[in-house]
Amino acid sequence: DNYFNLEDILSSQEKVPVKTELPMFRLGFLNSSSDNEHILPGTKMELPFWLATGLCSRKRKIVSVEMPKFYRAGYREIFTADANVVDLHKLGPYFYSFGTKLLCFELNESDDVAKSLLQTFIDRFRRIMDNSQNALNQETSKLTDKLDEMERSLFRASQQSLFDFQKWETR
Amino acid sequence: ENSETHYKNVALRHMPANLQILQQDKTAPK
Amino acid sequence: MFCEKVLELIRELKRSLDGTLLPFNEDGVRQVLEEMKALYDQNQTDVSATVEGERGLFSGVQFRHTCLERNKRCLLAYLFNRLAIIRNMRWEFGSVLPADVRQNLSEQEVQWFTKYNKSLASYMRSLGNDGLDLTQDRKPPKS
Repeated sequence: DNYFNLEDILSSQEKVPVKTELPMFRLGFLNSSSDNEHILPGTKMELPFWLATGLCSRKRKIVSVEMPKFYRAGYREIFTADANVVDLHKLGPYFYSFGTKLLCFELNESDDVAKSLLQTFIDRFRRIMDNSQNALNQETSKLTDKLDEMERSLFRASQQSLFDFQKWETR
Repeated sequence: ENSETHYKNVALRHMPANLQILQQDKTAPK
Repeated sequence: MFCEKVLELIRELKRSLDGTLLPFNEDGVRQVLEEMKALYDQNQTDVSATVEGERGLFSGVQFRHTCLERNKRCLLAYLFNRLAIIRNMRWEFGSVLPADVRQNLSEQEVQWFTKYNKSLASYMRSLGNDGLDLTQDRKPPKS
């Protein structure tokens, strides 16, 4: 991962569900659904990805991580049925980037998640390319509303290259 | 060198001692 | 919750990535460094207590260490990305930045820019027989 990359930093802020394996004294503020000062083993809560990674080392696991809802089997079936109808910005907004990061936890579903991420991208790519190349002088927000951040930057890059080509043609 | 000096002067030297090093293998863009 | 202030810096920078450069957030940077000191001091206390036999503090120590690393990464990313914008401005505006841009740079960023100018000028002078201004004619001519 790129240490200085802003998108990477923001996508690692997304939350993952975790279960505590060791007591966490005086860290009760991490669990928004409880007023306790301490967190007992077995407590379920959500933590930002960067924090879950830090507390989940192979050496001493303070928390164990579970697959977030939008990457589980139920949602993967929806993507398989028709990836184009899904609002990935609402599920994300760093759907692909965050999904890729989750693979580092090597959960049971990781292989399926990896395949699903790739296939979802492939299924949606054609429409992103077509829309970006055919929407030169019109409002594009409706075309990008449901795209995740990576897809939006692809859309912008595609539009930019179209504008550049037009400028070159009429220079 | 210019950039590293900047990071050191603005941030790194004000951080706890064990965090003041800029690890090249971690921070180099991939 | 820790590391919120540094995230604000990152979000502020992300919003300004359309080419504009917001003023250097000196207050924000100072607050992040203060938070790091507080985290580190608490960790030192807990580590000493652990050495003296108190148990169960490991989670707290690991949590604070992770927060320290996160703060460091985000703070450096804030500085790095601002320098990247300033570097692009050198190629776009030349060696003298417009006043409204320059006023948003910190003193250290102005120093960095001055050194960058010198490095770039020195490099361009070394090219060919009489030097070559690489910042001119960046787009190919019509022909």
